[in-house]
Amino acid sequence: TDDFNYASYHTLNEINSFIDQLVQENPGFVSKIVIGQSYEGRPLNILKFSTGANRPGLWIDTGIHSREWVTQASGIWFSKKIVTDYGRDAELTDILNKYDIFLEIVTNPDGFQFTHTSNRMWRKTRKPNPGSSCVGVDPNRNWDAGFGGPGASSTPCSETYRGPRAHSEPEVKAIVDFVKSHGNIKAFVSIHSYSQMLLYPYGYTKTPCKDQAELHELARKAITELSSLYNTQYRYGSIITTIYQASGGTVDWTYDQGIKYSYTFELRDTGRYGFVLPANQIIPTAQETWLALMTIMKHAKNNPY
Amino acid sequence: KETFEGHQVLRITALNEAQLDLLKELHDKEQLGLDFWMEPSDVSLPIDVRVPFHSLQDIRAFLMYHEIYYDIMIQDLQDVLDEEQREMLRAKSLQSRS
Repeated sequence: TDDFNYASYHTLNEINSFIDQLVQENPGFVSKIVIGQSYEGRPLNILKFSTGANRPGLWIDTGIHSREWVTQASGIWFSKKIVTDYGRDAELTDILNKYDIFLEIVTNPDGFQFTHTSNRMWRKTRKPNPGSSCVGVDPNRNWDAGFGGPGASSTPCSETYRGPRAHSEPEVKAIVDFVKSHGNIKAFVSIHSYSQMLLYPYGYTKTPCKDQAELHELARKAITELSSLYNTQYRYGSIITTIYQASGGTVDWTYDQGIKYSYTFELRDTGRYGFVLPANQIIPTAQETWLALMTIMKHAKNNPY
Repeated sequence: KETFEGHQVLRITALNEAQLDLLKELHDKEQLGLDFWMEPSDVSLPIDVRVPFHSLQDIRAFLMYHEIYYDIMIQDLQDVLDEEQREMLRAKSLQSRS
């Protein structure tokens, strides 16, 4: 994977080959876990970075909205960064000596494949909706956290269609089952683009979450670190106060499951290119985001709960 | 493969709640084929919307009639996507040569 082009966008097949190669190169440290199958039967692959048994976990996912290509590309870069820095970077080594990191690079593989073959602007899953010609569900409105409330659509043709019921999408259900069966995930970061924001629960209610003060301060530290590299400016705060009301969101569910450090990133940019961020911004985006991720992971490690 | 020739991405700025409400109504008009990249939510936030070629005239007229300010964020989305594909091909070709 040293020769892999991290500064370019890749197809699903290329990413899956990369994942297999990374596992092959790092036996005993990196493994691939298939947590389920997408609607179209594709494996839902996660990478597990682990240096010992029975560790608590830190979760990162990218690409749940398939058209947000810079997120999957950043996920690839994060995976290489983890294997490169373990044993070299004292802070990451310390984290990995106590925690496992789980990384799902292509969280919505059917949608991602569709963006390459048919419609670059596809966002949702690819499951048909009975009684409608419109396909797919917004997988970030499909979680059982305020499901069906304001900030999600009940119309299958909408880009924010919540789905017929919570966890109806196999891509969502697989994560739900994994998180529940693991039972000891301590931080959960779901990565989107674009608009340069770092957000924490809640999106479905204006009631502040009980850890708001700590999450707010940690978000401030994380974006300060992020901006130290290229001066990229982020906004931060709860989802509902910073961006908009959104029900059925990923990190609202993970927070309600007891995962205190639940965050959503919205990566670059703020509106020059939007979802079609040029490939020459992949590495800078991943580099700066990594600094914020490290801040969150370090904090989770130093503040066990 | 769906093409986006002539599709523009507009960045719209709502100056008040009334304009924001008008843009939310636009959101529900399925026949226009709008794709909101940034949804209308608050006057402090921009609204980015991909407008198919067939709806451009209607949307521009609507915005002008209601004196809602907008900028063109992406002039022709297909041009940007074509460049994205060229870049991927360039990268692959360099990779295979090396």
